[in-house]
Amino acid sequence: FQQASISSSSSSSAELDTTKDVRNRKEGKMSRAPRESSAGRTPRERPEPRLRPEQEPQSQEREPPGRAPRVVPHEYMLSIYRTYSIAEKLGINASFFPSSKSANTITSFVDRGLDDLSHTPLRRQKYLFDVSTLSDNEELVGAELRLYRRAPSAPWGPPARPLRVQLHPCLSPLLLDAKTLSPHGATRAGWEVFDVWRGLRHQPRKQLCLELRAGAWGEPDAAAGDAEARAGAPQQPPPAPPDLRSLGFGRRLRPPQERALLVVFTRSQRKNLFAEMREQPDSVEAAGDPSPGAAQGSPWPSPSGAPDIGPWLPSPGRRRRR
Amino acid sequence: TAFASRHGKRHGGGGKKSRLRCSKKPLHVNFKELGWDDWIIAPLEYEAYHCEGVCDFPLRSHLEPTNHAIIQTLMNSMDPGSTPPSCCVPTKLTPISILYIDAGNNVVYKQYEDMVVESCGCR
Repeated sequence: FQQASISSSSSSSAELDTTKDVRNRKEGKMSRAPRESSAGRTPRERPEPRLRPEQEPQSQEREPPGRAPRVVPHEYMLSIYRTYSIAEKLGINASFFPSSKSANTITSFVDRGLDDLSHTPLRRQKYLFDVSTLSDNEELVGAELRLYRRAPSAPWGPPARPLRVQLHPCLSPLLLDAKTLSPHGATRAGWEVFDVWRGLRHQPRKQLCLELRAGAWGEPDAAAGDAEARAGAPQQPPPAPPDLRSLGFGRRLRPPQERALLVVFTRSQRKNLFAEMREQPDSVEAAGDPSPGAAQGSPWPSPSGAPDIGPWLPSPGRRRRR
Repeated sequence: TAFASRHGKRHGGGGKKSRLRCSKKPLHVNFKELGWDDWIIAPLEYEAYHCEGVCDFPLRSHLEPTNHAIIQTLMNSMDPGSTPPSCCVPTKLTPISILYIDAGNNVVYKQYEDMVVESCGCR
């Protein structure tokens, strides 16, 4: 068996092309000939979308007038899409992947919080997410908070003591998850993933606030601890927890791809997912709104080829809840 | 009549254009042409296929006919005025993954069922 996951590399469009090649090859349609340049392609074989990695995921790149602003997906969501769509073409059900938690919908929310620099040292950080688009008629099967920890510029504490960081709902003592950062491992940048499923389960689906707290120092490493003891150094009381920014969690000037991401895994029971969008509570067409302005015509492209706006489609230039 | 029509085609096939039997045909879906590329990130196009062709007597086993379709086809071959032939429809469909932007401008991965025709048959 070959691991079907794809490393999240920046050449997303190439891999997206691979997805298409896999499908064509499976259909026996794809010749092994080297891929010609996109200029030589007939319009029908247009390459997959060029996702420009340097774009801001949340910054709304100015689209031509009349087009909804374009959101650029986080690298993590691209790798999820690539992995599961290639697995699909290989006939592997995506729900077999433990990481998918048997979900058929994975929604990502970018952190809207900022560091409160009035408190120094910064020992707590609030992460804010607008989860109001989560549908209540979907089963929540998992949720994780992904925090990118940069490599700290300087060692952040006694060389031998690991540090615990904890995650709570804001203004709540409930401990959702905790991580122990070892001074040795912390020299490299990387993603810390916290399980926040319990924090979302009881939460009304509006705003989700999560708080990261620098916890206590762990016991010194056994070897190093003995060395301290042998050196006869008196047991020093552990220093106060460090500033979260010295651990690499500071949020100032972060590029979008390094911003905190809440990833929510849900499973929709309904087979016909497009219908779900049509039946969103506040989409006027579904309510059969009699006013002429609401009538959006049939959902199918009119004979002229210019598609009317279907009940589940955003009208050009105006984003509508689907 | 069934017997005659069973062999009619072979002898009388010259003039009359032989009608295509029920089978899977390409159907290239381009979300950009549908105007959905402002919310669908990937894929912007995919091969969905569609079913086309006639379900005429005798039905081939790979068309996985229901018993009802067998009866309907037989009756149509005996008396075309009594009932139309059975229909050439998808008998197996598979999902595709779609990455899109939801109403809150969040990026969502969703698996949409029944988006690609894998096989066609008479029903």
